[in-house]
This record gives sequence, structure tokens and C-alpha cells, in this order.
Amino acid sequence: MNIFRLAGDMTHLASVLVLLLKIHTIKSCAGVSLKTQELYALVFACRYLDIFTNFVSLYNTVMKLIFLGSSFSIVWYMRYHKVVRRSYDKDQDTFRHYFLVLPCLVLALLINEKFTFKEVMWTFSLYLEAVAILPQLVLLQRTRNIDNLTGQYVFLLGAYRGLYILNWIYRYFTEPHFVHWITWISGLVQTLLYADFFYYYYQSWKNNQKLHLPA
Amino acid sequence: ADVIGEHDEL
Repeated sequence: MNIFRLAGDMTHLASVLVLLLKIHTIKSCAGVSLKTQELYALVFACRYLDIFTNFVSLYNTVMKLIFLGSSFSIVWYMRYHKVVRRSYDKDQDTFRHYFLVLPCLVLALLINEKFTFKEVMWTFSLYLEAVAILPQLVLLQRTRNIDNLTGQYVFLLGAYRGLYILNWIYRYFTEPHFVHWITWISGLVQTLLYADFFYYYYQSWKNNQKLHLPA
Repeated sequence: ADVIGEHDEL
């Protein structure tokens, strides 16, 4: 464990807690894409299949439980909670996220480190996580102005990915055999997707304006 | 301790 990875995990944890806090306290999910949340729940479900069979560390297991619990409860809130669901604007959140799932699955079947069920599902979860933010970014473009909690959520998610890239660089230089091209490339693609959001987020922060993305 | 070979990252 290195500081970049710990900071990355904490930032990732903060992003889901910010979102859960927003939804739980103000009982609203305005501006949040349910499609992105469903994709994240699927990502964690496919990635943590080995949660009970492959014990890495207590930290690892606890964090997996937190990510699974938070992502599924966010989906539950947005789908079934009688107050929260009313604030979900489904006619704006129209990204056909099923079109993301299939190509990621096919790609995982073609490009993986080991052709086993668990490994293919793990690789599928990596590719899917790389594109899972797209419905949320499209929704932000549509709704133009972003309430600062949703903005913080996307910002923290991007920061977590950026920190993970530093973690991979660190591990590459400190652990001789640590080479995971698949993880690195999909992680890089994911981080690049945030780049333009970061640009507008920084601009709005610098000019102390309300953050809005160009149409 | 990071488990060698297995996926030890979240």
C-alpha cells in the first residue's frame, strides 16, 4: 500500500459518501444520473466476486463491502425511495448505458490476463468503470448548471482515478514484476474522460462562478 | 502485504 493508493481509495470513498449524504439528507437526487449509479453497482458486483474467497487484507475487504453497500443503496434510493425518486429527472438521464455494457463485455472476453470467469468479470468491471461516468457527464451537460455536491462528486471521482495513476507509476518503479497494461490503459482512458470536466470545474472555481459546462 | 499476482487493488 502506498500513499497515492490510500489517498485514491479515500477520495473514492469520499465521492460515494458525498453522494449518499446528499441523497439522504436533502432527500433529492436532482442532477444525479441513475444510469451511472447502476453501472457503478454493476462494476463493483463484477469486480468483487472474490470478496469471500480471496482475502487480501481487512482493509481491502471492508472497503469492498462499503463500495458495494453504498453503490447499491444509492441505486435503491433513486429507484424506490418514495421521496427521492420523485427528484430523479428520467427524461434527461437518457444515455443508453446498455450500449456501454455489451462492448465492455465483448472486449473483456477478447482482451484479458487470464481466460477464467472471475478474471473476465474483473476485466469487464475495469472497462465498464472507465465509461460508467459518461451518463453522468452527459446529464451535467444537459442540465448545464451543476449543484456543487454533484460537481464535487464528479471531481472526487476524477481525483481518485488521477491518484491511482500515480499509484501505478509508484508500484511500477518499486515492484519489479508489477505490470498490468489492461488496468493502466483502461484507468488512463477513464481519467482522460474527466479531463475536460476538470478544466471547466477549475475555470468556475478560479472565476468563482457557478459551474456550467458548454452545450 | 500485497498479494502477488492476485488483484490486490480495489
